[in-house]
Amino acid sequence: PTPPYLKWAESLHSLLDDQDGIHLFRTFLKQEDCADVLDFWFACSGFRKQDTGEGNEEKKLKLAKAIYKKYILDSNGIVSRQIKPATKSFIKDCVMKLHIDPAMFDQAQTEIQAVMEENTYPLFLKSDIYLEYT
Amino acid sequence: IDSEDDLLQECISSAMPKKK
Repeated sequence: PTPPYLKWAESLHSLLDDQDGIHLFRTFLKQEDCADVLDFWFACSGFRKQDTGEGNEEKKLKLAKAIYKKYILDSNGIVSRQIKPATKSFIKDCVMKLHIDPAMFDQAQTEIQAVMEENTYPLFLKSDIYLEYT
Repeated sequence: IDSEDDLLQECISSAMPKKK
């Protein structure tokens, strides 16, 4: 069978589908001072998966606000800098108008994913951390 | 009451793959 670390080199998704892969990738991103990018990506996935049951609205609103505050509000933050202004205003609008939708972070997640695929993921595959691991 | 950080951490963990 293919060892997991070879699978990680196939695609970003194979890497993010494996606990050890995520752990190593996060260690690399932390070195580069951009672990927030990965945390944001998972926060978006987690938000989409939130229970849609009644009575959960308050929790979802609180969570949407927390994601907005931590990653998007500060325009100098590593995540905020890599999301399009239109996408950021859309999210801001949703939060301000209390219009909480499971897909409200989808576009931002797509943009951040593209940055990872073009930038940090290829760098990770060439990094000492990954090469030493393999 | 969950603090915002706890809520965020819980959300991030919920999206991670489970141990195979």
